[in-house]
Amino acid sequence: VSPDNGHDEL
Amino acid sequence: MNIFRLAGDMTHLMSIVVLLLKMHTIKSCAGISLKTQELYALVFITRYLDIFTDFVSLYNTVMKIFFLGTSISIVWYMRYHKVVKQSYDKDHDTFRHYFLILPCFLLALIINDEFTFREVLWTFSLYLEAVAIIPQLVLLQRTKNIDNLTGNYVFFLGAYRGLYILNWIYRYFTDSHYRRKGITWTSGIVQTLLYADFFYYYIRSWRRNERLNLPA
Repeated sequence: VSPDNGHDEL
Repeated sequence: MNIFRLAGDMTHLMSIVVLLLKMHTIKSCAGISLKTQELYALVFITRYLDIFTDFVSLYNTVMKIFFLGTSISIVWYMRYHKVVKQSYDKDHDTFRHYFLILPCFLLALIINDEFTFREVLWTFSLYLEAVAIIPQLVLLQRTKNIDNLTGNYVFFLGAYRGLYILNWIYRYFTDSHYRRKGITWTSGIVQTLLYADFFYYYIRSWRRNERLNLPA
C-alpha cells in the first residue's frame, strides 16, 4: 500500500 | 510508525475500551449517542474495505479488526442489549444522521483522489469521521450531569484526533514518500476543532474538581 495518501493509517 | 501515531491509536483504543467498560460492567449507555456510534461503524466499514486485499502490517490488520468489531458491537449493545438499551437517552439523541451522511457522500463523489469505488468510499469515511462526533456533542450539551466515563470517552477521542495531526506534521517532514493532499488534512483539522469547545469545559471542570456540565 502506498503511504503517499495515508492509506497505511487507521 | 512514530510516537504520535502510536499514541493517537492508543488513545483511540482507550476511548473504545472506556465505552465498552461502561456498557459491559455498569450496563449503561447513558449520555452516549447511538447516532454517533452508528456513524463510526459506517466509517470503519467503508474505510477498511481493503482489510482482506492489502496487507500493511500485523498491527494494522489487528487494529482494523478491533475497530470494526468493537464499533459494531457497541451499536448492538445500545440497540438490542435488554439492560443497556434502557439507559439510552433516545429523547435527547435526535440529531438526524443522514444530514451528515448524504453531504459527505456527495462531497466524496466530487472531491477525491481517484474516482474508483474503494477510493470514493475511503474518502467518504474520512469526511464522515470528521463530523461523526456532532450528535454526541449535541447530546452532551443536553445532558445535565455528564458522568466520568462519558467525559473520559470524549476526551480520549479528542486526544486521538490531536495526536494524529501531530503525526501528520511529523511524517510530512520526515517521510519523503508521504505527501498528504488537502482532503485528509482539511477533514482532520475540522474534526479536531469540533472538540476544542468540549476540551475547554472538560479541563475547567477537572481543575475545579466539579462535575462536567456543558452550557446550553
